[in-house]
Amino acid sequence: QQFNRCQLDRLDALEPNNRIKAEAGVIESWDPNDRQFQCVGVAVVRRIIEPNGLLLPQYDSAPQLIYIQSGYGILGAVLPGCPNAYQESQQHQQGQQPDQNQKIRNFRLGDIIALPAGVAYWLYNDGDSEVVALSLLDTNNQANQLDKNPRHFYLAGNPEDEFQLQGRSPRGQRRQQQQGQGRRERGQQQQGQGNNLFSGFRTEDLADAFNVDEETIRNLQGFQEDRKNIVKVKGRLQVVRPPRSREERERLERQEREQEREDEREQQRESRRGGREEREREERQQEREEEREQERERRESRRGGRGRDN
Amino acid sequence: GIEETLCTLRLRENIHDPSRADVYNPQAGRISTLNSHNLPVLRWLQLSAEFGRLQRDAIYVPHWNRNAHSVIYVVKGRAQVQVVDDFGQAVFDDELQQGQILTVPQNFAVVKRASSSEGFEWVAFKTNDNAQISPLAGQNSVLRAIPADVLANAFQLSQEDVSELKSNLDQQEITIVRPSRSSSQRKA
Repeated sequence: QQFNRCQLDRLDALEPNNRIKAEAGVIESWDPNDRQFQCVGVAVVRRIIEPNGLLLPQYDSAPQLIYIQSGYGILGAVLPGCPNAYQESQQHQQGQQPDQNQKIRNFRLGDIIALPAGVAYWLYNDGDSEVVALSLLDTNNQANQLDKNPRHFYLAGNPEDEFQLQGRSPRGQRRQQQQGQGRRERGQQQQGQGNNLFSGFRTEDLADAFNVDEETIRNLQGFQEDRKNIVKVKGRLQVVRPPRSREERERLERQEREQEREDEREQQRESRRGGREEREREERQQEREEEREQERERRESRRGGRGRDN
Repeated sequence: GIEETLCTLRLRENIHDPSRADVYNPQAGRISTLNSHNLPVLRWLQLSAEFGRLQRDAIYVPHWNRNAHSVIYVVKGRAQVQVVDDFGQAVFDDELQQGQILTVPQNFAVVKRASSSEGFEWVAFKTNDNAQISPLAGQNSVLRAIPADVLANAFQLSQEDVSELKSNLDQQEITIVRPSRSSSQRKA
């Protein structure tokens, strides 16, 4: 079977075949067992993250590229051995140690994000429109020394398997069977089930390793969780990170303005379907605005030559 | 490098030598790594090795091998070992004894806890000449590198709990620890 995996007499345009509704977003995946994906050796998943939504920390078995189709937000990627170079300012929360974390990166529409295999990452939508992020995992990549199944290793919550792989029973069932048996053997009394890395370890071992009480560890293990892979952040996410550059901020604002205008135009078109003159007038108006925009940028670049940010 | 051509390549390195330990905690134990940085021929082989020794009850904190499979061979003693897969289930939860071999696939999380009075010694062979681990606990851990508010929301923990968790991680400078309080004392 391995040798004629690319014996494809026909190619099809594929749609996602699996959908997971989470607390603050949706995850759609294409069946990685489809012959075309098997031939090429990739798996694809699309995450739609609502505003203020957080894709829980996880790492994957294969390197991946993430294309940001819409929206903007921040990405945290934990590269082993790198310093926690972002630190809260000293005067923040007297009496408590200022928080430190690794570099945080902004992302926005049109970005491609490259993540190596085994590097933990999380995404947060800090805009006010949806973030649509398409991930392609290169399961054939030599950095993946496991099999060709795309595997997500979750570090938090009680996520569902994004690929619901055929032949692999859904996370919950198999896990329940073995867990019930396993747990009885280990004599642990825990409610529900977690699906993240911590939930597989003995609570007291983790409590010893982390030097915290078992209650906190049980939170890490996510036994009581039902928010799935994308959770809603309480309030806004407070993280230490550099401001976006002025240009990027202006560009984002302009994109949002254009989006609103587009929506309005769409609505008008809807209400007055068939108004051809209307459309032409709108197009003329749009051209005028674009010319004005270009003129302004020209003026700015001229003025910028003398004192613009570098 | 220039000083070594193929014919004069160094092919041997002693991994037991305590003085070459890369991670050392007198109460907990030590770990020595052998990779293509200190034995260049390994770049050819795409392999590396690790020697570890844990004192009784010491823990090699939960971690995953980011870019390699790991094949563990027990040299001496016994340890309670757990291996967790991407389903979050323990695919191995047992005591490992002298002479036994356990394979830990890439990215599966593993924790070792020496359970015999003589401690626990092992050699791990890794399928990458520059094998890297990513610890789940300790100063270099993933959790410590994630902003507190992300953790608070991801784990539904209070800010105080998160702060305590991160400051405890801050104090664990290396990946082998000896629990300061047993879990029963912590419960009390």
